[in-house]
Amino acid sequence: MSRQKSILSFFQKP
Amino acid sequence: MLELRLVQGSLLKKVLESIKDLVNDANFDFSSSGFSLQSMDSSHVALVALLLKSEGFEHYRCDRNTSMGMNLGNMSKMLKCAGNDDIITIKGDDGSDTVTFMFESPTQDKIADFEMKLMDIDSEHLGIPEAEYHAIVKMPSAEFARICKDLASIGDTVVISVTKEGVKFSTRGDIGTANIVLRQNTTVDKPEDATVIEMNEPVSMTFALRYMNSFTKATPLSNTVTISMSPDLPVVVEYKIAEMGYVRFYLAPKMEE
Repeated sequence: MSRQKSILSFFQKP
Repeated sequence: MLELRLVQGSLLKKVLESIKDLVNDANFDFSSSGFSLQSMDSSHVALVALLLKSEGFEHYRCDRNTSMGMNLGNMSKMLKCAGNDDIITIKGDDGSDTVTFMFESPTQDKIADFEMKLMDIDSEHLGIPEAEYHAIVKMPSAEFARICKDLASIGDTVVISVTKEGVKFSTRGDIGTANIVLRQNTTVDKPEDATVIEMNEPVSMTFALRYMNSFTKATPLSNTVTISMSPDLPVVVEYKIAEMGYVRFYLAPKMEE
């Protein structure tokens, strides 16, 4: 099984 | 005071069509150098970044930086009322809660004003780090759209692998499996038909086809698409808008548990 990662785990909020 | 006149109004129509299904609302950020937009889809899996530089407009006036929140579905409804050959002007006044789209027919015999309500949108710009990508594939955008559409009829995810041999798109589903390999091909009549693979290191990543297929709605914007991948970063699917800027889609990968 593969899990969908979130964009937020790569790009930071300011 | 904001006034942007785009002779090739169809470009703006195409931009909206390419992003409106992915993102519901977004802030358009206007500055003297152009306007941009950055927004995630509602499930925070994909991110759209749009840039249209002021040089691409016949007339561009933006007295001070301003941000306008727009519902992209509503904006698309209004822009669909513009003819494909129409000149589109975007107008806004400081402090106003509306934006005006003006459509002029090429012969100036029909002029239409559409005023759209703006909205307050809480959105924070994410910091997108500069990255060195393991592999960058440039290919005809129509070919990429065809591959994503074909694979989505077999499976839900695509594994994109770049090696010295080429770029491979693979999927599997209940009915079977599919593999499509493209080799580098630069011996073509037109440069936009080339497939060019820049690889520093081999890379293989898994993505949801539903999102990839959504990105391919930008195909009418550019003959070519660029796919940039590194193992620990979202893939970047970029459609350049000639002389003006780009639409970039970032998609977070699916990771093995």
